[in-house]
Amino acid sequence: SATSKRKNQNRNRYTQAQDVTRVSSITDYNSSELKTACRKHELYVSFQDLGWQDWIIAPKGYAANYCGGECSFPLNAHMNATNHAIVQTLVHLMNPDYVPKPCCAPTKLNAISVLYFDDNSNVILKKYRNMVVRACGCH
Amino acid sequence: GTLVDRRSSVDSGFLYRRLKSHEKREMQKEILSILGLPHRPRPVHGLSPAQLNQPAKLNSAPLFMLDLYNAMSGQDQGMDLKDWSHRATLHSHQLKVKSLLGSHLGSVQDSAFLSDADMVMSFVNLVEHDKELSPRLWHHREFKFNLSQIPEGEAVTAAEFRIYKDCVLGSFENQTFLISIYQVLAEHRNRETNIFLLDTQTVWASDEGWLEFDITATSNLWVMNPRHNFGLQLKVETKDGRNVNTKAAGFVGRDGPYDKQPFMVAFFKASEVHLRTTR
Repeated sequence: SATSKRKNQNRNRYTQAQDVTRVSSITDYNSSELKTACRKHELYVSFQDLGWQDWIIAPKGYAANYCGGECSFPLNAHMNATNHAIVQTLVHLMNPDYVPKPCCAPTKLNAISVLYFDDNSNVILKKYRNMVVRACGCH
Repeated sequence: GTLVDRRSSVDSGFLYRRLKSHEKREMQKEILSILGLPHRPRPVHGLSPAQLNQPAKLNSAPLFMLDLYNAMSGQDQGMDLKDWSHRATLHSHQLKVKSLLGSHLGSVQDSAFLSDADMVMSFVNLVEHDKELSPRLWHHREFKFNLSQIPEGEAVTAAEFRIYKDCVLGSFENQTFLISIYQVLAEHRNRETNIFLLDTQTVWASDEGWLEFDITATSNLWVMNPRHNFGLQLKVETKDGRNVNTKAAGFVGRDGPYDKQPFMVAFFKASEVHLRTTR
């Protein structure tokens, strides 16, 4: 409780521009945790490697990305944590065997367009929403 | 090797391994599912590596679509189909005739007509030989497109038939042609085909470029009732009503260059929410 009070006071004092500093100060006392903290990881899905270049005209692949890492206090170390993630973490701390931590999941997703042949050699250009992870957060 | 993590394995805390072949198949199935496809398409005339490197060897329909795709690549992913079609119109070397897409964009900026579309599809002409070799159909040319495999829940919002016209001079110098496009309603062995006039356009014999005809209503009918799809007919007449052979009028057919083959293009909008099936 004392820690969270102090943290809140600090939060009020800092401006938006100092966000980076705040994150790095947290890093100092718990750097190992930040290494596994929830963040976006790069992952490229190659249509060429899948052997699909005879029917997918474009693109050759896309940077799908994924979210990985742990969601634990202090949650402000994790970008885009939801308010409810705090409650979820509290309940997890009280009952770790039964209640899981918040999930590290996408908060911003982008679309991609795929150009491909169908069985009849007709060509389809389709926009697929929510295919690329732009940002991750704790939910 | 299918999924490549660009970050080092130590940095992300994972150790990576190559997928086993059955795992790769499962992965392929899942990616197909994400793309909303029941199976991997096996196009009869798929792409060879040579074609990929030489767009000139591509047919007009994939070329048109590639043009649409390239026009929007590099742009913000939020760009909608209204912008795609606008760019396609700019790239298509069309004649002075107003196209369906072009006229919509020109007149109604805030029209939801195209911005609502979420898929564009081009169809290759399935008629193997131009029927104008037959004396009875000397002045007609037929076109057929397979619209039976439209993904479920997609409705046509606009459709165009596109045909390339070369410049013809000689005996047709300073002449205009009346081009009529008909929907074939029924075919009979011993009597005339039942046809319905869809659109007409007047062009100069010297005109050269893509002609575009609005076939939205017909396409909708074909998607709903594939059995009613008997194709289209094209007829060319001079100003004084004389029939003209379509080839003589400069219309490119099956024996013409790949990149000038006739095709149709349709814009679709998802009419329902897709729920993935449990696997």
